[in-house]
Amino acid sequence: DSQTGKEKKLHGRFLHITDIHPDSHYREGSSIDKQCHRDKPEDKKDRAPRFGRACAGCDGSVDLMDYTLKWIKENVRDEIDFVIWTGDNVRHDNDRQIPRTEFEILDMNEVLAQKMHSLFCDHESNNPRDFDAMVVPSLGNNDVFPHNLFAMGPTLQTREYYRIWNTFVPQEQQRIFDRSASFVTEVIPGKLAVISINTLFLFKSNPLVDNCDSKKQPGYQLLVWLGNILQEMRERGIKVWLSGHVPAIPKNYADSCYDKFTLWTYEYRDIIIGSLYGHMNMDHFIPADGKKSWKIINER
Amino acid sequence: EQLNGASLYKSYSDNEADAEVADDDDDFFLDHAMCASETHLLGAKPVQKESYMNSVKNVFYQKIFDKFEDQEAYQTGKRKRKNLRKKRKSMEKLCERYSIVQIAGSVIPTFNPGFRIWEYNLTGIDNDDQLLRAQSWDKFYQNLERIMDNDVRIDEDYSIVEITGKRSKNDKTLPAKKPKNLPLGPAHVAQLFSPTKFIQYFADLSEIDKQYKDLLKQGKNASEAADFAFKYKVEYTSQDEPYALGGLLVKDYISLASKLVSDKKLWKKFLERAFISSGYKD
Repeated sequence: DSQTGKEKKLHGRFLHITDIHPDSHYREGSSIDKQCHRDKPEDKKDRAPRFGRACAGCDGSVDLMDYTLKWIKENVRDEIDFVIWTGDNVRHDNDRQIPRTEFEILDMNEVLAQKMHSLFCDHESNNPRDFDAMVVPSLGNNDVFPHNLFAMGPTLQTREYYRIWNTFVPQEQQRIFDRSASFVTEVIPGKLAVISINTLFLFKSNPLVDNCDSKKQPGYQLLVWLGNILQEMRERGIKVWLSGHVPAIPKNYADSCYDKFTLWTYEYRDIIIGSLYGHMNMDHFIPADGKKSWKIINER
Repeated sequence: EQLNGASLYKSYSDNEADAEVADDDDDFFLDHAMCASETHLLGAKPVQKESYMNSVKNVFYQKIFDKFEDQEAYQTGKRKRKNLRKKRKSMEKLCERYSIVQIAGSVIPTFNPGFRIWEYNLTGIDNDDQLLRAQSWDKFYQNLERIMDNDVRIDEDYSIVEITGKRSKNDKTLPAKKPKNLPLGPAHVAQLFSPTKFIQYFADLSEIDKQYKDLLKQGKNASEAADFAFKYKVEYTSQDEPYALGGLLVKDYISLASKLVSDKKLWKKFLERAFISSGYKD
């Protein structure tokens, strides 16, 4: 690191983790039918296990989160260079008896951010921004209130997230982060960066997103930001990973946002290594066709 | 149909603009009410995921398969010669148009909890002696803020498509074409920082729960039992059969997408892994 003068051993590995969804109302032994929150189970199948049951529909127990991070600490932490963490750090809003509040969302995000910081920071340094493995978080659609809805900043929510992610977001990006809740981290200074993209500004289900054509749209602003970042990275010779919560596929993004975003990934194929997302819970990949997006944009 | 009918009717009314807004609002509230209702009903429970994956295959992978087929047909001379020059492209050219959107399994037990370790090429990092530009990041971000401020202030209500009818040259959300002298990056050609392998970890929740209960029965306390029973293990790696990937470049994924269309056994395995070995079926 030319700024700190510190040397760090690189492992050639990194972690991608997403959608932890910890639920502080989860109760072991409660009824799965009641979101694992309450009541006696009707039978064995309806009983909420300590670490959860696959496909049952409950969120993650706090134990699942804690034991997952513990396992990562013991088995992975010292063998990776950085962490890409793509959001949704609180339960779903699926229990009418306990509606999710803005306070609960921010509070759980803060708890998890502190756990991630404590897990990956450099414990020998006094500087809280020193990490053994840099952590690059991004915002999920469940991390905002109301659900899915996120406006162009500065807003109270963008400020809250800067406060919560304060050790993860480089200081010089505070003002620009306040607008879009997106940022860039050089995980290998001068050589490799991870771009954390607030995909909610491109997301169809965000009621504030109509398209990426009007200058008033948050997606337009986000793409202006992204374009400038990519160009600067190209000029500096830095290669980049793109990261965000909602995957860049036609099902999720407003039409013009999808095509324009795909164009940037296509035209900067000299520096972009790939893009990593969460949100859909399924392990798969989708090819995005840059030439087709040019064709659609030109025809439109 | 009712909504469309209403829209058609309203467009002929005197207060055209108001009616359009009202109609948009109807759609808006309907969409979001349905979305909210769905979330309340389903939470994290997976529904119709197999259908979704089949549509991924039928829409995205199938197109790639068709292009591959085309390519092969031209190479083996099965297509008409007059189109040969126009259509025949190298595999590299075919893949260059794509980027790969990687979508990860989650920790929440929608299926089994999982996460991924990516490995990447570090060869040559010490030789990579590029010069850092003089401009500091502070200056860059200050300048970027100015650019964004100006962009919003000028013609605030100007909608690039609606007003001109054709796209403005001022649309800063469209990239310039990649300069031809720039080589392809680590996604396309093996080099420094190219991904080389991944390891997908998962927690088999039914096995963990069984072991946890057994340990409790044996007299262990809850903490000891949890410490012993809870573990992640390797679900698969990118180099595992039946579709071992030699590398993780775009061309490797494109080739895999094509194979998944034509080989039912591979597709079955791919689905099993997509659902983090939870045994999920629609």
